[in-house]
Amino acid sequence: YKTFEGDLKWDHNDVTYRILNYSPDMDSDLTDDAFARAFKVWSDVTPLTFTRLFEGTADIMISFGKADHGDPYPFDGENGLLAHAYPPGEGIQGDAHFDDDEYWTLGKGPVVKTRYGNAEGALCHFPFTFEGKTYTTCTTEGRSDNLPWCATTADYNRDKKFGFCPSELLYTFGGNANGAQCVFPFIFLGKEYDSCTLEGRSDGYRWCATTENFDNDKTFGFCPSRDTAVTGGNAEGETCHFPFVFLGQSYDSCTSEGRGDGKLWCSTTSSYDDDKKWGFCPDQGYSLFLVAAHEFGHALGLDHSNIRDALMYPMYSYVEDFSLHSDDIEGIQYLYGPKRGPSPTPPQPSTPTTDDSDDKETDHTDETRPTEPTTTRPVEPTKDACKLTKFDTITVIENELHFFQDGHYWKRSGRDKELQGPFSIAARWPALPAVIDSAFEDTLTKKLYFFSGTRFWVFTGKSVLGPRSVEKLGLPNSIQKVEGALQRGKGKVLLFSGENFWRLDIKAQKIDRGYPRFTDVVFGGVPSDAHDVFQYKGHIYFCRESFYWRMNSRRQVDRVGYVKYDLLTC
Amino acid sequence: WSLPLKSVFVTFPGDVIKNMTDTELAESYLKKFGYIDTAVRRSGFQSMVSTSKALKRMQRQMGLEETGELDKSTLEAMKQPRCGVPDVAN
Repeated sequence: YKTFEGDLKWDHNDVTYRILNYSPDMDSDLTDDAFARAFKVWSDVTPLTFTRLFEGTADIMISFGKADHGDPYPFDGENGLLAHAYPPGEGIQGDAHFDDDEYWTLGKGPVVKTRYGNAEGALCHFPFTFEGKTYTTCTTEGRSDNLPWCATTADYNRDKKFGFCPSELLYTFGGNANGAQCVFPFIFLGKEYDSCTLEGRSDGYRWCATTENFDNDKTFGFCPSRDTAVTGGNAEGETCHFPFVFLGQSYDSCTSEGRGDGKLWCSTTSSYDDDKKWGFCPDQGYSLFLVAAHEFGHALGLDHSNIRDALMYPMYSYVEDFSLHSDDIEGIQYLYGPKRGPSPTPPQPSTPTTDDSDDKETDHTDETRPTEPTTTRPVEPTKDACKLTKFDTITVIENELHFFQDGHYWKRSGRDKELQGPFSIAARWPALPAVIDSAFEDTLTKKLYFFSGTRFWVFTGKSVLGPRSVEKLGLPNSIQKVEGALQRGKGKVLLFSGENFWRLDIKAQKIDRGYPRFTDVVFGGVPSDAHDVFQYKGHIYFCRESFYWRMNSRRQVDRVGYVKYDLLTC
Repeated sequence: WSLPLKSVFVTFPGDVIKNMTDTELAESYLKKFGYIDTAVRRSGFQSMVSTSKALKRMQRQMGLEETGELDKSTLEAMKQPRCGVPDVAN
């Protein structure tokens, strides 16, 4: 760890903070909670306490801004710089600024808090089903007032729990209208507006009038971003229009076509060719909690660490179950000392809790769960595929998706492709180790190939050949494991490892000449460090952590989604 | 299979395209995060030496192999989302 020159620190332990404004990306309650949890990261290990002020000058003034936002260090648009903070001291010192050109979430895609409805402000449950159709975003289906809504459990028809999603038709934030909704059309400087606008402002925030005539009434508010709103481009805040036409072709979902960087985009009108209005499709976003916890570290006196897993490492990376690294703890305790005295004991519930105790989050986790569905499967959590965030390998065997993890596998089979398992790997394929890095079925011979570390096995029915060294196939001895396999044409399969892939001639049992090749050169727009690669129903899937990137036959990424929801169908 | 499909790339209006060469990106990064002291003017040779030193310093900070050269992993690290606070105090 490192502290700032002169060991800058607060000279008092009761530090105050104030949130000056909010991002349109996240509900203010979620933002408040993310900041509070970020402060708690530090107060848990030091004698520091953090008190929120709602007016006046606080030690740590927190704000969102874009580009030039009033200090000498402008932000740089989407990605790149995410935030910065100043070391302890008077004035701007101690303050934390967050780049509002980023898409702020809790790190795992849109977190949509509902208003009104009958779910008491619960979060949307994605995906949810409504009249037999599955929704992964808020929808206006079933309503005539165009208000987006979502179910707060997995099945609206069963549970009837719902709430309304952020929309300028429902409320605004900031401004001077106490959160009133936009009124469309409205008049501003004599011109009529039918939607939120950037006109008249230099800070890049979309606003609307909350009466018919801003020129007369001067009441306004900022427009919250819908969960389907695009970022960047030239239509920020507007929603994708599906289908849309691009270069004469119709698209029903976000596409990377037309771009060299693989980013998914959409048109916000029915025709990009005519209107040229576009933006990037929402992705998992950056965790406000994690970035805030890092920035508050600066605001308390910590400089950047060179330990990759430390919170104070300068690069952003999402971690699901966050806990403060010992380097961060040593750093902050060097400045303020350790926390003394007992931790407060939480009140005990008067009635026993149900069986989901293993699923409880600690205060440090960066995940906010929507209301759980009313039914759960009574399985041991460690053996529930839906509770796993990563699989050793995913592959298709006998046309059924198989998910392997630490001695077990699950499969989606039967007429309804229901998830079945866990099954024991050893019981079905004796001789295999617990961890399978990659597997594929040779479509010609129906032989099954399994890779684990630098060894592989070939099963013909129940008879097995192996283990053999992957070097026998012509793979270099430097590779530590084969992470994915794609059957390509007759007798050829692509084997992925690290950032490279090789083409194996199955009949000759040799790697073809001209390999390895770089994965990102041939498969643009997918993570170069995918740990599962497989083909399913004509698409190629690249998985990294809990996400997959789906590529169509034209090698365009046409969908990015959750393994859990879309492949496991949890 | 291995031949990439010919895709049509278009220029999207309003797209933030940072038309920087790798060298320009590296120089900007090293300056922005304090690895190169922008207050000191240098001539060509000195600049090369300093850039190599700065790269090594940056690679050490990021836990990368300290080659002093703008290799692929260093360039990738420079493109990662990050905090705007300089790594080297000025």
